[in-house]
Amino acid sequence: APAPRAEDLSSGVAWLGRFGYLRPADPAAGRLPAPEELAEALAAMQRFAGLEATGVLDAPTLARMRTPRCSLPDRPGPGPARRRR
Amino acid sequence: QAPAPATWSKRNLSWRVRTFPRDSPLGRDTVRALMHYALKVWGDITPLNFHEVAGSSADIQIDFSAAEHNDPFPFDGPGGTVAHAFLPGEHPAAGDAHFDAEEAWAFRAADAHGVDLFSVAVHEFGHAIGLSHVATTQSVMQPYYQGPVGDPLHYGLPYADRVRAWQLYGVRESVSPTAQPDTREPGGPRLLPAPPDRRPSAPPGRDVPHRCSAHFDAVAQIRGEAFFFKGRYFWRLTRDRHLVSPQPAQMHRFWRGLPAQLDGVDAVYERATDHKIVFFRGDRYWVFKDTHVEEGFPRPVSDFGLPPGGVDAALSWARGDKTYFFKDQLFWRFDELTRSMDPGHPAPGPAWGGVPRTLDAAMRWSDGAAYFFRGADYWKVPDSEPAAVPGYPQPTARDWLACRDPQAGPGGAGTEGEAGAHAPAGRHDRSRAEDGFQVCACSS
Repeated sequence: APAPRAEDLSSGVAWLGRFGYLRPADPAAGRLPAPEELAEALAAMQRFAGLEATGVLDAPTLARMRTPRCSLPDRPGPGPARRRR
Repeated sequence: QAPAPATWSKRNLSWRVRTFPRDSPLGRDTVRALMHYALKVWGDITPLNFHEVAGSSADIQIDFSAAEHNDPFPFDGPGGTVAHAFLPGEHPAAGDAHFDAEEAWAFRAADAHGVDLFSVAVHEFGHAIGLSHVATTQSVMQPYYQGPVGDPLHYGLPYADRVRAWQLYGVRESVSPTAQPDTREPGGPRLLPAPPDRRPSAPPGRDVPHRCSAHFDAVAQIRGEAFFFKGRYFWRLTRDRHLVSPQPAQMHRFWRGLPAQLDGVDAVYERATDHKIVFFRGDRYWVFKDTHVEEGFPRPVSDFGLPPGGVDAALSWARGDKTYFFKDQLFWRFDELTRSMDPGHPAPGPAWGGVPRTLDAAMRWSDGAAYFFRGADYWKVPDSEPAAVPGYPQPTARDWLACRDPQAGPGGAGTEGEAGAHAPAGRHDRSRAEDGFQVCACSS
């Protein structure tokens, strides 16, 4: 699959965070999640939305993200990350 | 460990549309009606009762808001997120539902023309009673908007949603968990009627009493209108004493929360102090706020200081906030302010001359007079008078229930003034109209 455009990736990550699939981005750090984390979140979102769980931000996934929907998250967001000593 | 699901501990929930969408083709009444029907979808299958209120203390506050509106879910204009609601809980916004005021809200429009408000409201009120999102495409709790779900008057929840609601609240007494939803599509576009709690919602059965021959169980003035109760039915008269319909309404469908097996009431009155409505049957009584029973009822009539056996009639006497109770040949006077019986009661016979010693029903009417009912007759006692007006009793059916010849009963063809009762709405029987005596029935 072709790599998603930067703006799609950015809005997709924001979408995943808003609806509980990714930890909300840290505005101070301002960096994208690791590819594995993103793929896992995308697969979870795709399963919930009835799409094929590819883990890739493809066209059907983007289209579903643009579908009007309820504001509430689909699942509770993950708790705060544990700090290593 | 999964947290316990958030649910309401009470079963009677109030709601209110606090703010409406601006510049919407949907009028306020339509929005309120759609909210009513969307809540009814959940109330029909669970023991939850929803009633609309005017005050600011509603359990479910409904708002149409734009952009940031003081919660963690700002709206984003047309498309994107369209609505959200908060699960039950201790949070001040618990149960509240917010709709994006900038959406093109629609009702009975083609899918491409706007967002169907009823469909979204059904989903949001699912949250308001404690349901979260699910992945099942057959569920109304799927997070994505999938177009109109169907006609509000015929819509039934998918089985998956009914099961989840039953897991939270149990099954409503009148619902069979194995029944399949009615998926019939409506035959064509129809106007959305007013919420049905202002009218009888189902045609009565074959066992209905006839108003022209009935001896009424209870009569009450409620919100300025007259209610005549007989068995499981009642008739309603407007403030100017016009019969709302010649056909009786089913008591349980209007007064929500009465036990299904209750086959009649002994007495009913609207309490002067708080305008709640009190129903008596045998040793028990129920208090209604508007048309829904309050939590904790029925209670024993001993709360009033009444003996077991109940009452025959109740009469709310506005002056002094007194309520009179009648049973056999005794009467009691109850002080609504001190919530106690006045000394010296029970006393023998009614307190007014010319009124029979035993009563079926009693009511105070807007003309200030008290009306006493027994058998087919009634007596009128004007305000401040010690006795009934000479010339009484008079026939109740003729003077209150729009019957020309009360003795003829239901079989007396041509003896009643109910032209139009069996005709299509809006049409009148000309021959009756020429008599200058007719009753119009609204059937839509």
